[in-house]
Amino acid sequence: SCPVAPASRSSQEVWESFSQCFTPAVKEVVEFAKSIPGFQMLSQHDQVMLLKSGTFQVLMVRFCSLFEPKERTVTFLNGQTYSLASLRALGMGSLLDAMFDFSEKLGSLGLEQDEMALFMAVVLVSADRSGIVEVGAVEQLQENLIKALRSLITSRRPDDGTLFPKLLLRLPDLRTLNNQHSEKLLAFRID
Amino acid sequence: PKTHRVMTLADHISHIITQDFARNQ
Repeated sequence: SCPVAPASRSSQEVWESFSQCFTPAVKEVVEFAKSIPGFQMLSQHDQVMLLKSGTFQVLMVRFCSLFEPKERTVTFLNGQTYSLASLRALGMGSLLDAMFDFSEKLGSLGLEQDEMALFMAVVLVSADRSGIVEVGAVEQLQENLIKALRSLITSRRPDDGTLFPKLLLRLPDLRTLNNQHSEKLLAFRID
Repeated sequence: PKTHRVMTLADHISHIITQDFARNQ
Protein backbone atom coordinates (compact mmCIF):
# COMPACT_ATOMS: atom_id res chain seq x y z
CA SER A 1 0.00 0.00 0.00
CA CYS A 2 2.97 2.32 0.44
CA PRO A 3 6.48 2.11 -1.04
CA VAL A 4 8.08 4.38 1.57
CA ALA A 5 8.70 2.71 4.89
CA PRO A 6 9.34 4.32 8.26
CA ALA A 7 13.05 4.72 8.94
CA SER A 8 12.88 2.01 11.59
CA ARG A 9 12.09 -0.66 8.98
CA SER A 10 14.98 -2.45 7.36
CA SER A 11 15.12 -2.85 3.59
CA GLN A 12 14.50 -6.54 4.26
CA GLU A 13 11.22 -5.73 6.01
CA VAL A 14 10.20 -3.42 3.18
CA TRP A 15 10.91 -6.15 0.66
CA GLU A 16 8.89 -8.69 2.73
CA SER A 17 5.99 -6.24 2.79
CA PHE A 18 6.19 -5.71 -0.96
CA SER A 19 6.26 -9.50 -1.52
CA GLN A 20 3.22 -9.97 0.70
CA CYS A 21 1.14 -7.49 -1.33
CA PHE A 22 0.88 -9.98 -4.17
CA THR A 23 -0.95 -12.53 -2.01
CA PRO A 24 -4.38 -10.79 -1.77
CA ALA A 25 -4.10 -9.67 -5.40
CA VAL A 26 -3.61 -13.27 -6.58
CA LYS A 27 -6.57 -14.45 -4.49
CA GLU A 28 -8.74 -11.79 -6.15
CA VAL A 29 -7.75 -13.09 -9.58
CA VAL A 30 -8.82 -16.62 -8.54
CA GLU A 31 -12.23 -15.25 -7.44
CA PHE A 32 -12.50 -13.26 -10.66
CA ALA A 33 -11.78 -16.41 -12.70
CA LYS A 34 -14.57 -18.31 -10.95
CA SER A 35 -17.00 -15.57 -12.01
CA ILE A 36 -16.15 -15.94 -15.73
CA PRO A 37 -19.06 -17.79 -17.39
CA GLY A 38 -17.82 -21.21 -18.43
CA PHE A 39 -14.55 -21.14 -16.48
CA GLN A 40 -15.71 -23.54 -13.79
CA MET A 41 -17.00 -25.92 -16.48
CA LEU A 42 -13.34 -26.62 -17.32
CA SER A 43 -11.67 -29.44 -15.42
CA GLN A 44 -10.18 -28.32 -12.13
CA HIS A 45 -6.75 -29.28 -13.42
CA ASP A 46 -7.12 -26.96 -16.43
CA GLN A 47 -8.54 -24.14 -14.28
CA VAL A 48 -5.43 -24.34 -12.10
CA MET A 49 -3.09 -24.46 -15.12
CA LEU A 50 -4.68 -21.38 -16.73
CA LEU A 51 -4.51 -19.46 -13.45
CA LYS A 52 -0.86 -20.38 -12.93
CA SER A 53 0.02 -19.22 -16.45
CA GLY A 54 -2.25 -16.21 -16.67
CA THR A 55 -2.51 -14.56 -13.24
CA PHE A 56 0.55 -12.35 -13.64
CA GLN A 57 -0.83 -11.05 -16.94
CA VAL A 58 -4.28 -10.38 -15.44
CA LEU A 59 -2.60 -8.47 -12.60
CA MET A 60 -0.69 -6.33 -15.13
CA VAL A 61 -4.02 -5.28 -16.67
CA ARG A 62 -5.62 -4.70 -13.25
CA PHE A 63 -2.76 -2.54 -12.03
CA CYS A 64 -2.74 -0.37 -15.17
CA SER A 65 -5.14 2.10 -13.63
CA LEU A 66 -2.57 2.88 -10.91
CA PHE A 67 -0.07 4.13 -13.49
CA GLU A 68 -0.17 7.64 -14.99
CA PRO A 69 2.02 7.34 -18.11
CA LYS A 70 2.23 11.06 -19.05
CA GLU A 71 3.37 12.15 -15.57
CA ARG A 72 5.26 8.86 -15.00
CA THR A 73 3.69 8.46 -11.54
CA VAL A 74 2.18 5.54 -9.64
CA THR A 75 -0.67 5.85 -7.14
CA PHE A 76 -0.45 3.34 -4.31
CA LEU A 77 -3.40 2.01 -2.32
CA ASN A 78 -2.76 4.54 0.44
CA GLY A 79 -3.77 7.23 -2.08
CA GLN A 80 -0.28 8.70 -2.34
CA THR A 81 1.32 9.31 -5.73
CA TYR A 82 5.02 8.70 -6.34
CA SER A 83 7.18 9.50 -9.35
CA LEU A 84 8.94 6.75 -11.27
CA ALA A 85 12.25 8.40 -10.34
CA SER A 86 11.57 8.13 -6.61
CA LEU A 87 10.43 4.52 -6.94
CA ARG A 88 13.59 3.70 -8.92
CA ALA A 89 15.62 5.09 -6.02
CA LEU A 90 13.90 2.44 -3.87
CA GLY A 91 15.05 -0.26 -6.29
CA MET A 92 11.84 -1.00 -8.21
CA GLY A 93 13.37 -0.54 -11.67
CA SER A 94 12.73 -2.54 -14.83
CA LEU A 95 9.32 -4.03 -14.04
CA LEU A 96 7.89 -0.54 -13.39
CA ASP A 97 9.30 0.76 -16.71
CA ALA A 98 7.63 -2.10 -18.56
CA MET A 99 4.34 -1.55 -16.71
CA PHE A 100 4.34 2.17 -17.58
CA ASP A 101 4.84 1.39 -21.27
CA PHE A 102 2.10 -1.22 -21.22
CA SER A 103 -0.28 1.07 -19.29
CA GLU A 104 0.24 3.82 -21.85
CA LYS A 105 -0.66 1.52 -24.76
CA LEU A 106 -3.68 0.00 -23.02
CA GLY A 107 -4.85 3.32 -21.57
CA SER A 108 -4.81 4.96 -25.01
CA LEU A 109 -7.60 2.58 -26.09
CA GLY A 110 -10.01 4.20 -23.61
CA LEU A 111 -11.82 1.04 -22.51
CA GLU A 112 -14.87 1.15 -20.22
CA GLN A 113 -14.77 -0.89 -16.99
CA ASP A 114 -16.89 -3.74 -18.35
CA GLU A 115 -14.71 -3.93 -21.46
CA MET A 116 -11.58 -4.11 -19.25
CA ALA A 117 -13.17 -6.90 -17.20
CA LEU A 118 -14.03 -8.90 -20.31
CA PHE A 119 -10.52 -8.25 -21.67
CA MET A 120 -9.04 -9.63 -18.43
CA ALA A 121 -11.15 -12.77 -18.90
CA VAL A 122 -9.78 -13.14 -22.44
CA VAL A 123 -6.24 -12.63 -21.11
CA LEU A 124 -6.70 -15.41 -18.58
CA VAL A 125 -8.08 -18.02 -20.97
CA SER A 126 -5.49 -17.07 -23.61
CA ALA A 127 -2.64 -17.99 -21.25
CA ASP A 128 -0.01 -20.57 -22.13
CA ARG A 129 -1.49 -23.97 -23.01
CA SER A 130 1.35 -26.23 -21.87
CA GLY A 131 -0.04 -28.50 -19.18
CA ILE A 132 -3.67 -28.08 -20.33
CA VAL A 133 -5.37 -31.46 -20.77
CA GLU A 134 -8.66 -30.53 -22.48
CA VAL A 135 -7.31 -28.03 -24.99
CA GLY A 136 -10.52 -28.07 -27.07
CA ALA A 137 -12.65 -26.95 -24.13
CA VAL A 138 -10.26 -24.09 -23.30
CA GLU A 139 -10.15 -22.99 -26.95
CA GLN A 140 -13.96 -22.99 -27.13
CA LEU A 141 -14.16 -20.83 -24.00
CA GLN A 142 -11.52 -18.47 -25.40
CA GLU A 143 -13.44 -18.19 -28.69
CA ASN A 144 -16.70 -17.41 -26.85
CA LEU A 145 -15.08 -14.72 -24.72
CA ILE A 146 -13.31 -13.11 -27.68
CA LYS A 147 -16.61 -13.02 -29.60
CA ALA A 148 -18.32 -11.39 -26.62
CA LEU A 149 -15.52 -8.82 -26.30
CA ARG A 150 -15.61 -8.02 -30.03
CA SER A 151 -19.37 -7.65 -29.91
CA LEU A 152 -19.27 -5.35 -26.87
CA ILE A 153 -16.55 -3.09 -28.28
CA THR A 154 -17.87 -2.84 -31.85
CA SER A 155 -21.46 -2.23 -30.75
CA ARG A 156 -20.28 0.78 -28.73
CA ARG A 157 -17.89 2.11 -31.40
CA PRO A 158 -19.34 1.09 -34.75
CA ASP A 159 -17.17 3.64 -36.59
CA ASP A 160 -13.85 2.44 -35.14
CA GLY A 161 -12.78 -0.79 -36.76
CA THR A 162 -9.22 -0.57 -35.41
CA LEU A 163 -9.86 -0.71 -31.68
CA PHE A 164 -10.52 -4.43 -31.34
CA PRO A 165 -7.41 -5.53 -33.33
CA LYS A 166 -5.30 -3.06 -31.31
CA LEU A 167 -6.67 -4.58 -28.11
CA LEU A 168 -5.78 -8.11 -29.22
CA LEU A 169 -2.24 -6.88 -29.96
CA ARG A 170 -1.84 -6.26 -26.21
CA LEU A 171 -1.96 -10.04 -25.63
CA PRO A 172 1.60 -10.70 -26.93
CA ASP A 173 2.78 -7.62 -24.93
CA LEU A 174 1.43 -9.28 -21.79
CA ARG A 175 3.15 -12.56 -22.60
CA THR A 176 6.44 -10.70 -23.02
CA LEU A 177 5.93 -8.92 -19.68
CA ASN A 178 5.20 -12.30 -18.09
CA ASN A 179 8.32 -13.93 -19.57
CA GLN A 180 10.55 -11.03 -18.56
CA HIS A 181 9.31 -10.41 -15.04
CA SER A 182 7.55 -13.36 -13.47
CA GLU A 183 10.92 -14.83 -12.47
CA LYS A 184 11.66 -11.82 -10.24
CA LEU A 185 12.44 -12.96 -6.70
CA LEU A 186 10.25 -12.32 -3.70
CA ALA A 187 11.24 -12.94 -0.07
CA PHE A 188 8.94 -14.17 2.71
CA ARG A 189 10.04 -14.35 6.29
CA ILE A 190 9.73 -17.78 7.88
CA ASP A 191 8.61 -17.34 11.48
CA PRO B 1 18.00 -14.35 13.23
CA LYS B 2 15.21 -14.32 10.69
CA THR B 3 15.15 -16.86 7.92
CA HIS B 4 13.47 -16.26 4.61
CA ARG B 5 11.85 -18.35 1.98
CA VAL B 6 12.86 -16.90 -1.38
CA MET B 7 10.76 -17.71 -4.40
CA THR B 8 9.97 -16.26 -7.78
CA LEU B 9 6.78 -14.29 -8.33
CA ALA B 10 5.66 -17.11 -10.65
CA ASP B 11 6.18 -19.73 -7.93
CA HIS B 12 4.41 -17.54 -5.37
CA ILE B 13 1.40 -17.20 -7.68
CA SER B 14 1.39 -20.99 -8.23
CA HIS B 15 1.54 -21.62 -4.49
CA ILE B 16 -1.44 -19.34 -3.71
CA ILE B 17 -3.54 -20.91 -6.48
CA THR B 18 -2.76 -24.48 -5.38
CA GLN B 19 -3.61 -23.59 -1.75
CA ASP B 20 -6.88 -21.93 -2.77
CA PHE B 21 -8.08 -24.92 -4.79
CA ALA B 22 -7.00 -27.41 -2.10
CA ARG B 23 -8.89 -25.40 0.55
CA ASN B 24 -12.06 -25.37 -1.53
CA GLN B 25 -12.08 -29.09 -2.36
